[in-house]
Amino acid sequence: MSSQFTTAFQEINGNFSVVFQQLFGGGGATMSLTEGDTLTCGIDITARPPGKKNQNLSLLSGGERALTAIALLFAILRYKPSPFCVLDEIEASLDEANVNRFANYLSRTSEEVQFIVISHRKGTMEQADTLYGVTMDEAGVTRLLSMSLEEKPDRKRLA
Amino acid sequence: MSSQFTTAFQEINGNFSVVFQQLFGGGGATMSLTEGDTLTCGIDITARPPGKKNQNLSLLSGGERALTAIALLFAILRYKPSPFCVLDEIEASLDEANVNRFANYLSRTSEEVQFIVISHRKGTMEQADTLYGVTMDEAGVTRLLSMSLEEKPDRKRLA
Amino acid sequence: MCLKRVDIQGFKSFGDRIKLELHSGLSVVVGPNGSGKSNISDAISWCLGEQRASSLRGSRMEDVIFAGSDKRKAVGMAEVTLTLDNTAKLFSLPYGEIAVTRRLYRSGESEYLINKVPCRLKDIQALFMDTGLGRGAYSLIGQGKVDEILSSRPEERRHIIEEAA
Amino acid sequence: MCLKRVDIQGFKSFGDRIKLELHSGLSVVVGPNGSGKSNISDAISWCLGEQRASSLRGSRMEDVIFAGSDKRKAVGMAEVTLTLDNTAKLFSLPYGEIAVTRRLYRSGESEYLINKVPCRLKDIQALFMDTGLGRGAYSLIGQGKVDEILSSRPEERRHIIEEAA
Ligand SMILES: Nc1ncnc2c1ncn2[C@@H]1O[C@H](COP(=O)(O)OP(=O)(O)OP(=O)(O)O)[C@@H](O)[C@H]1O
Ligand SMILES: Nc1ncnc2c1ncn2[C@@H]1O[C@H](COP(=O)(O)OP(=O)(O)OP(=O)(O)O)[C@@H](O)[C@H]1O
Ligand SMILES: [Mg+2]
Ligand SMILES: [Mg+2]
Repeated sequence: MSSQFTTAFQEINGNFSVVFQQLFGGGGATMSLTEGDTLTCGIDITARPPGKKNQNLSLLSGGERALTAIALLFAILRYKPSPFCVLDEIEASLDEANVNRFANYLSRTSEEVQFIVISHRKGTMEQADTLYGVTMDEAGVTRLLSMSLEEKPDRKRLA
Repeated sequence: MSSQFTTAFQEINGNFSVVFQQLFGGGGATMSLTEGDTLTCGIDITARPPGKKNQNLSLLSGGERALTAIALLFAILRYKPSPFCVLDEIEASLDEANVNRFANYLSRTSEEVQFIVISHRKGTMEQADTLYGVTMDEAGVTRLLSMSLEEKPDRKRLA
Repeated sequence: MCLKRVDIQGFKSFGDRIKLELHSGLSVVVGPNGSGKSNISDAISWCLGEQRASSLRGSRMEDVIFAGSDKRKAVGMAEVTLTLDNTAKLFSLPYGEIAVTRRLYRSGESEYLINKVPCRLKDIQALFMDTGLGRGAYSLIGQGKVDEILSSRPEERRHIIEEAA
Repeated sequence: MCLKRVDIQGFKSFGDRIKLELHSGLSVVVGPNGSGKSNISDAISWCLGEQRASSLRGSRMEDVIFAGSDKRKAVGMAEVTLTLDNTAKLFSLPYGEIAVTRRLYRSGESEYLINKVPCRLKDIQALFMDTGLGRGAYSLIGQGKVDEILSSRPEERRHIIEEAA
């Protein structure tokens, strides 16, 4: 167990710092193991947005925290893609620029992992291969609108 | 104390149901006192979006919960306006239609209460009398951009 | 592409049966507040074996059964089926396609089925263990929960790595 | 209009002194993620007497002093001043305008002033009690905190009504 854990930890940590830099356009992030043996120790996380000093995670802004958490999620998926992934408005606190970076990254990763994403944000909707509309035209009862299979320009390759 | 509490409770409860209907465009909401005397009892809240059945607050959607909490906040401010009020992205989970209803209500109420609102949403920005830009052109150091005092068409009167 | 279809009936706000056909690439679900988007993600997590009513925003498991609306009566059963493509042998079952079904009756009785054959909850949970979809799954992120990856205490974060190891 | 001006220096990401002049009506603050918007709302809540570092997203109160950046060194003091219009006699002090100042030094020492006259924290907290801006204030809603009005337990909700009563 512990050697499997250590390998997973090291690989995910490597991914985390790469993905963080891609999403933030710079800066750095890393995980470290707390005291104790690999069977019981905890994991500390430090994140440093570009141009800023290393600080306590809690001092990050709402959007910076969400983007850091998203970077960690993508880092884990890169190490071990799951059969599919459901994300419910995880980019709600991001500004326009960060939503677009996130949506680009998501679109590239969706070649390895199947994503089902619930969103209100334009940047994310624009990257969709398939858009599903949900409505309650009869109050209290959910209905699905017909899908619109968007012909996405081949920008995915460009992203 | 207890008669002051009861009066405040009844007035705020009345406001809550009025404001809820304005923000949701229908439905109903109410507060009720739990068991015990007025010095120790708690407060239960039920909210019913238009066309739906009365349900446990926890079953409401993210946006419905935020809008219900906003209705309660406005209900209290209507009973006792505070000198000023600072709101940090409280409408982040609302869809376009609800953001516009919220922003309209906010704009009307800002004649009685001074609001300082932090927001990423277009609907809210459009209702601003004064817009303040915040930037970090030098990484890690916050600077204020010059204000743009928008000449709002007199739509406030129309709202 | 793994998840091919989601069928939902009588679960939360799904008074009528709905069928969500999925395609490869990025699927994005949109709609107004309160229309039922997060209920779809709850249906998926319930079918994968979620046992805590609070993770499905309810207080008792019966809260997931359609409670009716202004014009409709409550129903007696909630049912969700996930149809998975297993041609890549991701799951340790000898089928090319796997349909996982979960039912709950108002009486409190539950039923679980794999390809229409009754099974136990344990079988479903075993199917998804260590795939990233099991308990402590990092690949199902509920609304407002993205922060939890960071905000849990250091010793809680290790289960995320263990689930992936 | 009550809050006329906010002066911030050395508090969180305010390495340079900033002056926020407010006008009547609806003021909206905009800017990219991490640029310092919530830090303005933290500065206001700190100056009103907030004593819990965790409500200001820090672990110790020193976390509110500008810690420096890539190119700047840390500073030794954080200072915030709120200038309030008291012509409507909202506050029980005989001045038409009230400037409330709070300072914190790296040494841990604090200073509080009302119209440049040193006072105690108790005096500031007394000034804002029962106005909706005191402890348990319903009129300062931090980022992601709007849900707290609803999600607290029934007996916790009563303090909101008591604060307004
Ligand atoms: N058992 C049930 N029976 C009927 N309706 C239910 C049941 N459980 C939940 N609901 C309804 O489902 C609605 C919430 O749906 P959901 O959380 O999926 O919305 P959403 O589309 O995610 O909205 P948002 O954009 O605000 O997050 C609520 O209005 C609630 O009344
Ligand atoms: N003591 C300090 N010294 C220097 N910088 C600090 C200090 N405390 C916090 N910060 C910085 O302030 C930034 C957060 O600012 P803030 O939370 O105000 O952002 P925001 O504009 O609200 O962003 P968002 O839109 O994401 O919510 C962080 O990047 C953090 O590094
Ligand atoms: Mg939702
Ligand atoms: Mg913020």
